Amino acid sequence: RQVTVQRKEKDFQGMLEYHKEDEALLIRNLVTELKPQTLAGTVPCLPAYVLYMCIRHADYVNDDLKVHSLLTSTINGIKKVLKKHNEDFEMTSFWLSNTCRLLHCLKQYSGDEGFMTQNTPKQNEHCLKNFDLTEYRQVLSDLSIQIYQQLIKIAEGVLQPMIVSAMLENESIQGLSGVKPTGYRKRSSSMVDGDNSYCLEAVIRQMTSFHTVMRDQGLDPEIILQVFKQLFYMINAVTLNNLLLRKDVCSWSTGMQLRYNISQLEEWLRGRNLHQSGAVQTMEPLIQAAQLLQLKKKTPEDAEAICSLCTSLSTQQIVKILNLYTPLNEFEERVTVAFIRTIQAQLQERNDPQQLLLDSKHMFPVLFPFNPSSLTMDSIHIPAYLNLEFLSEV
Amino acid sequence: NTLRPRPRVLLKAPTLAEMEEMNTSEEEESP
Repeated sequence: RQVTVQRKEKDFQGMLEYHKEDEALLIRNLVTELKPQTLAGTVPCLPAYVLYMCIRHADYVNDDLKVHSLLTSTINGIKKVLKKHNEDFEMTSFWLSNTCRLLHCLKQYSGDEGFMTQNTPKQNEHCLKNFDLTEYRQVLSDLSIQIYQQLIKIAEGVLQPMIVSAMLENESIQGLSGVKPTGYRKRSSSMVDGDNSYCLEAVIRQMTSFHTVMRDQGLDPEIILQVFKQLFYMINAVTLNNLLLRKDVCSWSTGMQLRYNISQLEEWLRGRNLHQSGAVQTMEPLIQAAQLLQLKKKTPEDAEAICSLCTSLSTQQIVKILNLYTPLNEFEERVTVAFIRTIQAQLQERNDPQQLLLDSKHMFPVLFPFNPSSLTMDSIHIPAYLNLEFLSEV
Repeated sequence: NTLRPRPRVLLKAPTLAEMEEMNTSEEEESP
């Protein structure tokens, strides 16, 4: 993207001054009424930098009430905009990026040496002089967690209705429908009204759209990785839970299709440089379930192979899949009770969790690692269309 | 060391929940 950063006159010290009575207007134009799309082409997280430059001026003139008031209004403004747009991924991602950037700025320019190691001498000149904002950093960190949770909820809400059909029902491998279990062909229990089926490409397209928005808005790469780890966990849990409850999808052909789908998702992660997120590892139970559907299930050696392979599935889950397993045709045998007993005997030492289904609402704790910016405050240009002409550069 | 800045004053901040409470009561008070 084109980044609009231009060098200002040399006497601009990277501070912005405003009259106290203009604070409400500042919050309105920069936070509550701002549309993220209007900022395309500017430096990512511009609102955060503008707010920091305002805080810095209030700090410079030693006005603690002004700092308190601006930070409180900013935080309340962000909360208000998030409440109003609680189903809007782009808006939520935009304010997550900006809240984290403001938090990073309050660290980078705190004067605390631990946060200044990557600062240029010029950036060190832009540190706060009078106030320690540690407590406000905690508030911004708590707010970031809330925004992150809202972002995940929105993304999961969009993806969840697509998962079962895309992962378990849709057949993208040519000729596989001919080897579906007899009697279950073309079954589509989740599609009662109209055509609610999705292919995997639709899921991938949606994730690409999420990723592009977050990346373009300058959301910290470490946070983007955590978003996809969380979303992949949810895909894993929803798919596996359905598999554990539906006889019609416990077949060799679904195992084959599932493994192919997972490999497509892995490839997408690699293509977007997200493979270090731990997302694939969260899919391990599903990967093993797909393999379990494809393995032979007859001899004691087969039982041995299943037990050594399925380490991320509980005994209860393995047994359930074996019980539900549906032969492709009259030539393939059902899994025998004796074979299942052999498996149970081999796995009895394991201290497995008791519940059959995965918690699809489980959330990994999020971390916001410090990510200082190389931008210098005096290089930031405020576009006229933001209507912030009442801010004076100092 | 003449370059060492003077200590910064800690600005006490309410928690996020307290901020929300204050904000709600302000909204209720206003007509």
